[in-house]
Amino acid sequence: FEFNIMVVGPSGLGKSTLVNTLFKAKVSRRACSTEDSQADAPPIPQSVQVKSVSHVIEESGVRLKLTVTDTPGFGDHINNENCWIPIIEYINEQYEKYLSEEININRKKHIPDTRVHVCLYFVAPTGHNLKPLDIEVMKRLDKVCNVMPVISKADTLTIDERLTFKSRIKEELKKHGVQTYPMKGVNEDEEDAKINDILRDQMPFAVVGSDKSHDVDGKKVLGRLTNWGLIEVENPNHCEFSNLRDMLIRTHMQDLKEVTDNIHYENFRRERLAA
Amino acid sequence: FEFNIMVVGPSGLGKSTLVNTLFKAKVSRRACSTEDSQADAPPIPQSVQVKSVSHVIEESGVRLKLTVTDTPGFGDHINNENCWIPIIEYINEQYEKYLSEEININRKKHIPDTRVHVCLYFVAPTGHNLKPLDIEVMKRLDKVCNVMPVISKADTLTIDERLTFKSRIKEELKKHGVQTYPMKGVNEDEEDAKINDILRDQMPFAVVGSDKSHDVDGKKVLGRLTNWGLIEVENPNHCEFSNLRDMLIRTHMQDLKEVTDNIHYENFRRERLAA
Ligand SMILES: Nc1nc2c(ncn2[C@@H]2O[C@H](COP(=O)(O)OP(=O)(O)O)[C@@H](O)[C@H]2O)c(=O)[nH]1
Ligand SMILES: Nc1nc2c(ncn2[C@@H]2O[C@H](COP(=O)(O)OP(=O)(O)O)[C@@H](O)[C@H]2O)c(=O)[nH]1
Repeated sequence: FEFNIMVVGPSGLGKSTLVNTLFKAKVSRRACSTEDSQADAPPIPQSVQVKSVSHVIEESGVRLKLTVTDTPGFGDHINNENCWIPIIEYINEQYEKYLSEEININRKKHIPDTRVHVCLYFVAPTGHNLKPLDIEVMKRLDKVCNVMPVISKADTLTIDERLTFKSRIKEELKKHGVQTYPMKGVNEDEEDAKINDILRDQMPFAVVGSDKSHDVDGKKVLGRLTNWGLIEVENPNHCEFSNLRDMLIRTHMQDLKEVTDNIHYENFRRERLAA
Repeated sequence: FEFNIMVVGPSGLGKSTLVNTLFKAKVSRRACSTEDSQADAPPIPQSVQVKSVSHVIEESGVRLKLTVTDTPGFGDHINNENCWIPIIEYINEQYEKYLSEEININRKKHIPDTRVHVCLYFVAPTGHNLKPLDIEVMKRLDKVCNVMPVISKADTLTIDERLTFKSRIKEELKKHGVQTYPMKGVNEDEEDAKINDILRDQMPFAVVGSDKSHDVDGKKVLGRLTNWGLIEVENPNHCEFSNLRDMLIRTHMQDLKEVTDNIHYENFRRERLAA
């Protein structure tokens, strides 16, 4: 049982933290790497790198091989032109690998699946709008994989600011023809459509991540402790982390894999074999 | 009595809000502009613009002509190479104006002073380090005017995260030879040096801005109301806005103007007349 998640966004938007929080385990590449000392800020590589790290974790009683791919250097430079190219290439390389295995005469019964099932795109919580880079990248990413923009470090925004920000983001995505997951009419029966309409309305999710737990009335609560209050990661009045986690891990994991296999991979395969 | 302040940083870091909070008045360019509807996010210009707006305000019983210069488009594009050039040019143009007035045979008794007395550089609260752009810009800005980096939207960071972030920022500024205001040994007698040593230790200030006031035990308090608490702008346990305001408006305004006149302007004048 494999699940492959990619996180894209400039450094400092809480990507590593969010991934660790999602899987209640130190699964982000930086968390397991011995290279960067925990005391130093992660260095920004000269060019965009795509790095994956895999873990076997247990989720709701199921053993899952989770691979998290991140993109250090993305969006971090003075000139970020074409910084999306290594990312698109990586995604296509996984389709290539899968295809070459699939068309093999002696192919394995279970083809190892390294295809990116979902790409979480981290939007900075400016409160204004998407940045030009966000639009350029997402309108290319959505052609090759399932893209889910998330509003990172959402505790930077009040609830009202989030509503305004979300509606502007959605307007801008629509204006540029960016299709984010779950795509309307794709792999959706009537019941799915009802559920997904509600999700599409709430998205992009405004998330907060934390690997620190605090004592609240004897209960252990994940959150960020500040001098003006405790931001509780799993409190729906504080942020939509739980909504994201439920979608990715419980309700939509299977669908994310199916859409990757039936839509994105098939598109790649069709073009590749026709060429 | 003129005071000229420039704010530099990408869109969405709370620059307009902070300037309005500092002067308890709608003095930021966007606040007084009729061009952008308040409901829309400010559009990002194609190139970096430098725009000033002036107001006569009353501060501690003194009438002050305050000019706020901001830099829409700075740091907002996919390719931000040389985005600092219009800013440096603007600063030098004000020295040029002053100089041509000063060397005039029939010069005015009071030369209108549009020289930038302080440039507040807004650092994004990533928690990691300065971005390559921050370093490239500040190491050029400090050669022409008083630069004060501030950690914007500091409510994104816990108090501990701010301490780590500050020390990394200071290390990086030192490594690149960036001199931020107040510069050691510049216009400082022994007493000033003691005060400034303490300030240098606390800086860059971690600031939060807000033009909304809330009722706290019958008192009106400026702050950001979230579902997990009220961030009070003037509460020293929450952020260092008051420290910044006191420095800029009370204790160091005169010194900022003197250093601009005696050091930065004189450097410009010397090079200009020697050329
Ligand atoms: N305010 C806020 N800070 C966060 C959040 N998640 C992580 N951080 C902090 O942001 C900094 C960068 O987080 P990190 O996960 O390393 O970001 P990455 O560079 O995108 O992987 C750290 O100081 C984190 O503690 C969040 O949801 N809200
Ligand atoms: N979290 C946080 N948000 C802020 C702060 N100051 C302003 N904002 C919000 O950030 C958004 C952008 O602020 P604005 O002043 O327009 O930023 P500018 O583009 O840099 O001028 C608005 O939604 C503000 O309400 C702050 O100190 N902390």
